[in-house]
Amino acid sequence: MLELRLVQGSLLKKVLESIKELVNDANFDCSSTGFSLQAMDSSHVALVALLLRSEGFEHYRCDRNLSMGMNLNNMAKMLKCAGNDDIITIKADDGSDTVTFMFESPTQDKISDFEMKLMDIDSEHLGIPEAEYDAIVRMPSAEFARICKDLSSIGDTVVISVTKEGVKFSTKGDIGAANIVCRQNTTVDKPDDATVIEMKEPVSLQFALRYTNFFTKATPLSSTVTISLSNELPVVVEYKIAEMGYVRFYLAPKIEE
Amino acid sequence: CSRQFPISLYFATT
Repeated sequence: MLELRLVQGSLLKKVLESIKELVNDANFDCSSTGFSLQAMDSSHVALVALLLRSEGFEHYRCDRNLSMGMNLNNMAKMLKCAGNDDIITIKADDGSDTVTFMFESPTQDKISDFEMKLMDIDSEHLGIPEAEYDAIVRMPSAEFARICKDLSSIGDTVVISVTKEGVKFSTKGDIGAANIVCRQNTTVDKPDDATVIEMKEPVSLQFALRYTNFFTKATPLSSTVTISLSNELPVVVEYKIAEMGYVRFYLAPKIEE
Repeated sequence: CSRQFPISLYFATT
């Protein structure tokens, strides 16, 4: 038996909107730690890791570890039917081939339940080691989204370089080239507007903008984004989910031949 | 020319 009650249901709606275009089907894993997911995109270039910790739910009952295969597009369709202020409860019985999403309006005058069919998904689970990164950039998530969008109108790939001077996003295409440099800036009114760069080693890595643009669908989840880079390793683009956990996107770099 | 490798090249299957 599984019953997870999330008062801020809009968080789950935003989570689905942030990953449904990157990943088609995925197993949601439920354990005493929380509600989590790990999935690769269909071309196996990017990986999404989601964690919603059990403490973030108002009620969290998970009698035994459970893995539920869901089509994310269908799940997003159902969650779209929940109001932004609704409380969402996820329910499943042991051995059932369905999951139920219950939506309660804040005033309790409208209660809906949507039952979705589960599916068997044979997915690889990858072990992601805790790593020390050469450079970590924290910046406003809207700024990162803007940069990825702007650069993708010029080129297909972005080179992200971190030096003492700041973080540089560069692209080249048929019509020309573009460079955007963001300097460390901590003298802002609101801490979330700051750009903070922690650098151990200079880093320069190239990525497909097609994927970074998918990642920025998570912008509504958090006002800041953290980009962790090490030479020749996948980048981690992390959006924290208020008090509850995170959505992390991992993307393999493009290597010059 | 740059080449895109899969993410599974970097992380082992558990």
